[in-house]
Amino acid sequence: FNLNLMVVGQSGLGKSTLINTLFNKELYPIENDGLETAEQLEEVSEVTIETASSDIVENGVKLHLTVVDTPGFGDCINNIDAWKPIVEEIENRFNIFLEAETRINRTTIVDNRIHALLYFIEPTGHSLTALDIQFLKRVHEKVNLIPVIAKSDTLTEEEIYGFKQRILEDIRNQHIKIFEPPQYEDLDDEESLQITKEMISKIPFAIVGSTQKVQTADGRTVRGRSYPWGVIEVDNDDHCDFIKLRQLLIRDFMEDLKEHTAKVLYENYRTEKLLK
Amino acid sequence: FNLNLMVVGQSGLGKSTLINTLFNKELYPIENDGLETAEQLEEVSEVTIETASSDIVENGVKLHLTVVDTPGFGDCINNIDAWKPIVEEIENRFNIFLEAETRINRTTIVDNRIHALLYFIEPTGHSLTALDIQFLKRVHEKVNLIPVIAKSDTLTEEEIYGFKQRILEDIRNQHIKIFEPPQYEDLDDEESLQITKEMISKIPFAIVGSTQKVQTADGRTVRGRSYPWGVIEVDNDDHCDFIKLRQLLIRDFMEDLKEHTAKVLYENYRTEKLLK
Ligand SMILES: Nc1nc2c(ncn2[C@@H]2O[C@H](COP(=O)(O)OP(=O)(O)O)[C@@H](O)[C@H]2O)c(=O)[nH]1
Ligand SMILES: Nc1nc2c(ncn2[C@@H]2O[C@H](COP(=O)(O)OP(=O)(O)O)[C@@H](O)[C@H]2O)c(=O)[nH]1
Repeated sequence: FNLNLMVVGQSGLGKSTLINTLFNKELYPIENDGLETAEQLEEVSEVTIETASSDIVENGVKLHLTVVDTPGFGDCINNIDAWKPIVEEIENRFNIFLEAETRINRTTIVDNRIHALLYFIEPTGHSLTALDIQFLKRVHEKVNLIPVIAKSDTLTEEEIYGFKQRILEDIRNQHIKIFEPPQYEDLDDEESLQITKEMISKIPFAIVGSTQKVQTADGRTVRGRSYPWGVIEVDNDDHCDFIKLRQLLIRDFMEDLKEHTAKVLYENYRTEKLLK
Repeated sequence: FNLNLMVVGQSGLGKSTLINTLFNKELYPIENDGLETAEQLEEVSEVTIETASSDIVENGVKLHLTVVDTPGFGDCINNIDAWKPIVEEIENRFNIFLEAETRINRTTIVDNRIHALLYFIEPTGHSLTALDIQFLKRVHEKVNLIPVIAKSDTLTEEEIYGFKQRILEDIRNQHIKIFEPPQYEDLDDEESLQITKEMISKIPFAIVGSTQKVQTADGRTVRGRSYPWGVIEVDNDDHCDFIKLRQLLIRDFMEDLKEHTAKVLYENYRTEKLLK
C-alpha cells in the first residue's frame, strides 16, 4: 500500500510538525533556527520541492507514506507565481505515469501521482486570503484538495466554528472543489455512515501537530503542547480534528483518494493533454 | 496628555483586538465576518489608514490616546509596495507639523506625529520574514519602532524564548533600530532601573489581546481567552507581556517616546527636507 501526500502552506504553519505527527516520528527537521536570509527570498518566488517517505503501520498493515513538502510557498514579498512550481510537480508526476502507461505492463507501474494535497490555512479567524483562493483555484481540478486550519490551538472553539463557516462560504462562492468523503448509502452500515457524516461536518479540519510527549494536569502522558495555562492534546477529539484527518487519509478513504486521482483527475489531465 | 500610536501587521494578527485591549473598551470592530472579497485585494496593494481616538485614565490622569490602524498591509499576493502608504502617513504628519511650526505660536500646536509604531510579527516560531525586514528598514528612522509578537498564545514558553532570540538577531544583522527604554543610571532609583531592565529583557513583547471576561479554573474573572484546555489571562505576566507593553507605552516611557520623536526623528526629517 502506498499513499502520496503533498503539503502546501506558508512557512511557520506547522507543516513539518504535522508530517512528523502523521508518521509518529521525526522525519522532517523542525527548522527553528531561522530559514534562508530574507534577501534570498525578497524578490523571487523560491518554492522548493522536498520529498520524504517512511513506512507506518495501520491496523497491522504496512503503509508506505510519501510526503512532498513545498517550503517557500507564499513566503516572498511578491507571491504572484508561488503556485507554479507546485502545479508543475503535480503535472510532472502525471506525465511520468502517462509515459510509463504506454510502455510497461500496467500492473508493475509505481503510482507516484499525488493522491491528496493538504492546504494549510493560516488561523487568522477571518476568511480565506487572496493567495489562498488563487492557489486553490489553480490546483483543485488536478488533485484531491483537503484544506486544513493550521495551528488551530490559536483559536477558541467559537472562533473555529465561525472561521470554518466563512472558509466554506469562500470555497462555495469561488467554485473551488474540495475532496468530500463519499457516502455509500446502500453499501455501508449505519455506524460507518455516521462516522463519515461526522467527519464531513468537521471539514475543514482544525489541526494541531506535535511529536512531543507532555504531562496533562490529571497525570496522563500524551502527544501535545504544554502551555502555562494548559495542555492541548493532539489525539483528543475535543481539542482538535487531527484524529479525523488521520482517519480520512489512512484508515477510511485512502482507496477513494487514489481511485479518484486515477479515474477522474488523471484521466481529465490525460484527455486534455492528448487533445492539445 | 496625548499619545499617537500606529499599528501595522497582516490581517488576522489581532491588531484591532489589541487596540481595544489597550483602551479597555470596544473601539475597533473585530471584523470576523470576512474582509473585502479576495478579488479586490488580488493585484493591488490596498493599504488603508483608519484612526480612532479615545480617552483612557492612567494613575488618575486622563490620556487622549489615538491609534492609527493600517488594514490591508501585507494582505495581497504582491506586497512589494505595502510599506508606501504607511511611510506616507508618517511623513504627512511631519509635514503638517512643519507647516504649523512656521506659522503659529508653538505652544498651541497639536502634536499629531506618530510617537510609536507597533509592528505585529506573525508567531511562526521561525524568524522575521522578507516582508517584515523590508518594512522595518523603511520606517525605523522615521518612527519609534516597537516590534511585538502577535497572538503569542500560539507559542510555548520555550518557543517564545527561541523566537525572541532569532528576531533580535535579525534586527541586529539588518541594522534595524528599535525603541529601547532609556535607563537613567544616575537619576532613577534602584527599583525603577530594575523595572526598566526587566522590561528591556522581554523585548520584543509577546502579546495577547482580549476584552472578553472569562472564568479561570480557580474562579477568578479575568480578561482572556478560554480554550478547552485552559484559560490564558491577558493581564498575567506569566502568560504574556501585555502588561509590560502597556507600562512602556502609557505609564513609564510615554514622554521619552514623544521626546525622541520631536527631538530626533522629526528633527532629522526636517533637516533632510530643508536640505533638498
Ligand atoms: N500552536 C501551534 N504551534 C505549532 C503547531 N505545530 C507546530 N507548531 C510550532 O510552529 C513552529 C513552526 O513549525 P514547523 O513545523 O517548522 O512549520 P513549517 O514552517 O510550516 O514547516 C514550531 O515552533 C512548532 O513547534 C500547532 O499545531 N500549534
Ligand atoms: N490566539 C489569539 N487570538 C487572538 C488574539 N487577539 C485576537 N485574536 C483573535 O484573532 C482574530 C482576529 O483578530 P483581529 O483583532 O480582528 O485581527 P486584525 O485583523 O489584526 O485586526 C479574532 O478571532 C480574535 O478574537 C490573541 O492575542 N491570541
